Amino acid sequence: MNVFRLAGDMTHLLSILLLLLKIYATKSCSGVSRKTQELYAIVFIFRYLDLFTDFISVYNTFMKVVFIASSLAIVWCMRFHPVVRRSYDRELDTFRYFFLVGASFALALIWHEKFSVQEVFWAFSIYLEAVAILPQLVLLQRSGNVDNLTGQYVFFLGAYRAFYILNWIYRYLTEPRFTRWIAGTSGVVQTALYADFFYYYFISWKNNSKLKLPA
Amino acid sequence: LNKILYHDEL
Repeated sequence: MNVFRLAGDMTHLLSILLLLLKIYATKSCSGVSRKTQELYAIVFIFRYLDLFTDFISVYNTFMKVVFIASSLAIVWCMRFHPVVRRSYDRELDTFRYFFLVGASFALALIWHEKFSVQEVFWAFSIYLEAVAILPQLVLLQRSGNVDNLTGQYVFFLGAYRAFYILNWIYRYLTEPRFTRWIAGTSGVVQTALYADFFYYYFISWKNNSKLKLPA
Repeated sequence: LNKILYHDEL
């Protein structure tokens, strides 16, 4: 474990806590894409299939459980919580994410560490995570004004993978024969997809104005 | 063991 990876995991955890806070405090999920939350639930379930078979550390197992449980809890809230579900932007959150799931799985069948069920699903989860934010970014563009907690959620969600890239560089430089081509390539694509969001987030922070993404 | 080596990250 190095400081970049720890910062990445803590940033990722923070983003999830911010989203839970937003939904709990405002009893609303306006501005949040349920499709992105469902994609993230799929990402965590298929990435952590080894949750019960491979024990790496208490930290690793604990975080995996937190990620799976929180993503499922958020999807449950947005679908079934009597108050929260009413504020879901159903008519704006229309990204047809079936193609993202299909393309990620197709790519995983071609490019994986090993051709086994667990490894193909692991690669699938890596590719899917790279594009999982797209429905959320589209929703932000369509919904105009973005509330602070939702903006912070997306910001830290994008930042965590940037820390992971620093972690991969650090490990590549310090550990012999360390390579993470699948996660690394996908992580760069994932972080790049946030580029314009980061730009408008920085502008809103500098001008102390409301975050606004151009339609 | 090598599987644990390259899936040690979240």
